[in-house]
Amino acid sequence: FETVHNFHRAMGILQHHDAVTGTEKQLVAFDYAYILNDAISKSMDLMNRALQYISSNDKSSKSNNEPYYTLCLGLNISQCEIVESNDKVLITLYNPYAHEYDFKVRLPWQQSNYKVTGPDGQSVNASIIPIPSFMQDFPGRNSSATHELLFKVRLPGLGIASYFVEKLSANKPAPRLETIMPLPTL
Amino acid sequence: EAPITAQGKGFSASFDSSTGSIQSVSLSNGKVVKLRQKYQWYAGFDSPGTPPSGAYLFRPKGPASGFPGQPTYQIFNSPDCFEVHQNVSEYVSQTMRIYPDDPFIEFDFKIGPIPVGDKVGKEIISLFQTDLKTNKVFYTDSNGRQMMKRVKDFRPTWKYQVIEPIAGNYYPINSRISLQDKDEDIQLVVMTDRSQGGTSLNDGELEIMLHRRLLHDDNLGVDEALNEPGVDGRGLIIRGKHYVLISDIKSSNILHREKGIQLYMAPVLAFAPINSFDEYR
Repeated sequence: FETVHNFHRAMGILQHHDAVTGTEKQLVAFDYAYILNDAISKSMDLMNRALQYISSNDKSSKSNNEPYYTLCLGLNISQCEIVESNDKVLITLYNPYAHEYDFKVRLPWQQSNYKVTGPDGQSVNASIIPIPSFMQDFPGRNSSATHELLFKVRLPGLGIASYFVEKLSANKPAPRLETIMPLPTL
Repeated sequence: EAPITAQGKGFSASFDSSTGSIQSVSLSNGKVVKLRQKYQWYAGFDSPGTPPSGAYLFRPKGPASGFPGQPTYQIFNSPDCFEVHQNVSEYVSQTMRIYPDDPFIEFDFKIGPIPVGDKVGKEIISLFQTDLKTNKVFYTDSNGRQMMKRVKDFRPTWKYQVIEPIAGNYYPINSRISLQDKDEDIQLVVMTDRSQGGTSLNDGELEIMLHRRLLHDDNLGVDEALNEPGVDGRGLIIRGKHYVLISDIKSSNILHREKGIQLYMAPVLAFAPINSFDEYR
């Protein structure tokens, strides 16, 4: 309850109409982000316990090699330190929507080869797409990723699904990308 | 020089090969709708003695202007996604995205920092132009629930006098704005990822305000101009998304409500380094 209380406090403050509509001054916007981020970071233990409880079929055993999850709050600007610094990453998605949800996952990526495995152990198709240059130099973005790995996940309503993403050092992925350039304009 | 087309769910879109901008949308029922999208900007009102454009006041000095020159672009086409990376000006750029299994076209824009070296405050809009016959009527949502009917230069509850031809027709958009052509049974919906403002000043058109930078205090309480320095002092940069749907009216109303809930309830992604997925499974 203490952890959830942090969220209550944060969302209580962000009820203000400025927070809802984004009309606050920029320094206030930073403060709102700080309050919410603080609540999120303090909730990671709770979130991990919940995910481990949901995903382990033996509720009583406490195996110590449970994955410990973090969030990538910079994913919207193609920044995710865990993906960029690990070759094997587990991604568990929680779907708060009450229906099945086909969701497009985009992860910051270099051009290395990849293997994406779905919850059923089958491999999942993916594409590597360049991040536009004007999005790479976004202020505050500290990521060296120049591409995104795009794949589609299918999430059960009000459920979770885990996907496994692996960087393969073997040769470059088969090109699944066609690039069209404009004709030189006279 | 071949026309550039991309296939979405229930539609295909064609793009102008000289600018990379969208040109038309062909629906699976055979109808073709002209669709143009471009960025424009309003100069903020700034003559002394009269209320200027400011944080609380939207008061453009005149009609919107375009950006000089022609956008440059690159297209990346993969079986999973069709993307147009387009540069409109040194501070306006966007990615247009079409997924084969998605009825929406995504406009992922980045605006700013807005230059004000010319001492002119600017307000940037995204303008969607179609050939739909809409008779001055458009719709904006009220808190993501009911769609409110809006009529240009008109108020349902009092005799409206046009004083601000542009600002007077702007309405709040909480999550979506739409146009309907009842004769053709076609609806254009633009969904936003945050609260914005917008209008339809001409038949078949929708415009949405994206970013503003103004140089005068409108004396309505903030006590300063809407001129934030941003992280590096050059001004604020914003990034956002619009989701555009063109479809017959009935299915459009189903699709945009479903999309609205999905955008609102996006999945939470949690990451963990792991050695063996098989063991985890």
